Amino acid sequence: GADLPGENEVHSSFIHRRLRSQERREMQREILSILGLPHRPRPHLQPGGKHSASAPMFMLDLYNAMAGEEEAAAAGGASLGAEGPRGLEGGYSYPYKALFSTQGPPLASLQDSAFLTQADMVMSFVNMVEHDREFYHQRSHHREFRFDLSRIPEGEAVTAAEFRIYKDYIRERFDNETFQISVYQVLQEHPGRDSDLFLLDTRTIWAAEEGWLVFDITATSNHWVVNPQHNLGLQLSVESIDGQSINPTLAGLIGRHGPQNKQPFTVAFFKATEVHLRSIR
Amino acid sequence: SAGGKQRNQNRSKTPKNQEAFRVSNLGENSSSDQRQACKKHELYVSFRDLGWQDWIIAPEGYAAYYCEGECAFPLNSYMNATNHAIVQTLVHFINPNTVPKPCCAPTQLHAISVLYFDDSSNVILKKYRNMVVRACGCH
Repeated sequence: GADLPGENEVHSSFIHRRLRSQERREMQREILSILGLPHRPRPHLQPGGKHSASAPMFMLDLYNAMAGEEEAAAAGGASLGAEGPRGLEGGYSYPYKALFSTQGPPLASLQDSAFLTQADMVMSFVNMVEHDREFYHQRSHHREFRFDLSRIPEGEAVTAAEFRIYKDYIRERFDNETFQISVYQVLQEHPGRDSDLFLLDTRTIWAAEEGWLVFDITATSNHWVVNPQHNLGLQLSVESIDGQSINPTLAGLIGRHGPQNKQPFTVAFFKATEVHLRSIR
Repeated sequence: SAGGKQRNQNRSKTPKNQEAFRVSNLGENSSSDQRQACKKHELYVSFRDLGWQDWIIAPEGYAAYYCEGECAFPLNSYMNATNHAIVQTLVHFINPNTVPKPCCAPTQLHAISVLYFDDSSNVILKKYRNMVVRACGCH
């Protein structure tokens, strides 16, 4: 259409050519290389899981908020230099606050921390424990979680990490009660007895509260990235105000059998530690 | 210098003649300032058309743009040009066989954010710098 006058002139510079199979594969390979990927990912998604699972939804909210900020910066910052304002370009802090409107109010969060302005990559991790195992050992309930942090892109360092679990509203049994929810790093497992644990974070909440609980697991995540063999997962336990252990499910904490959009997950924020150089092909 | 500028102004008043002039002079290897000036053009990269919608959550694609056109004298009258490019253009006039004209290239680039699954169904939100042309100029 390049030779046609009028409206088509506007589009005369568009590239209109169907790629041959070989060209298509080569182009895909080159773009994957630019994205820093060795091959095309093949995620194993449950039916409907792409848009209904909690972690992708959380990340999509973050993406949309970020895209909105980028558009605003592009529209208003045309004279701000080649890379635009560094604060908006490089960080995810601003939209991170905004996303809580769609994910429900956080009962606790790291949203005001300065680390978010430094992040250039955010990654969510699915819980790899196939089935909830509500352990009851020596009058103590707990639940286990495991996240594989061994496959993060090269040159990225964890600046912050959160474990997020959804708490539903519980009315019947514990009205007006408060719970203490504790998250531990599993240091060592022992057959037939309790594992060695390290307390990471605690929250005290009302039984009637509902929303995402956020626990800081930054130090543990860094440790796991450097030493994947030490990643034995997390344990979560719930206690009443008088110290009695409570089944996490009865306390309203959503597990594997809960809805997809309320499944627990971990989100980590990364900062590039080195310049990524693409190899010559 | 003045003559060149005047020629440029005269041509801009007669676009139809300009088109005829361009065509008729192509075979004569005429001065390339008849060609389109250096500017930003549309180029859309579609992740959907690449068949990646199963692992890229967002965006479906992005407007990358590209720069193309002639970096002809006088550069500073109608586009972003570096001081070096202006000097190089002058030297090109003196010695066209040795020193080429400046190149039309991006002067401002922006980042895009891509949201995608990895093999383990984890989700990655990553910012890739210098993926979108915001402005073109002569270098």
